[in-house]
Amino acid sequence: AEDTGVRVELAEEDDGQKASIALKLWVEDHKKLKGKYKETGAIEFTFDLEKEVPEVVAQEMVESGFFHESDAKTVGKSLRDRVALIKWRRERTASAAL
Amino acid sequence: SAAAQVVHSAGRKFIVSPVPEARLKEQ
Repeated sequence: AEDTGVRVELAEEDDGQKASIALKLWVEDHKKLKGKYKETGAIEFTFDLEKEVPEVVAQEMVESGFFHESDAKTVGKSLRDRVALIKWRRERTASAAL
Repeated sequence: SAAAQVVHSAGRKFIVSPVPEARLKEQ
């Protein structure tokens, strides 16, 4: 995945079953952000892999004051990349089980 | 605990905590 300066990791072990999973997001390189970034630490939240859209959650973070509006796309992309990886791992695990 | 919770108007809960330093060192 592209290095956006924003890192997203699992905040819990993925059991491969639950649709809703805990994620943790933090800024590794604030110089890659366009807007002014206020150091807030890591943001933990739950994300529904089946129903939710990464860009919508990124927008909620903007509205909650974590990021500037101009960085919503960057945050959304970081989240989308991580979600894609989680789904890919789940598919691979399911295929291997068969 | 240093963790702080922010609840967005849409109902989502964001929990803010210190960045996991051990993971930063993986880089």
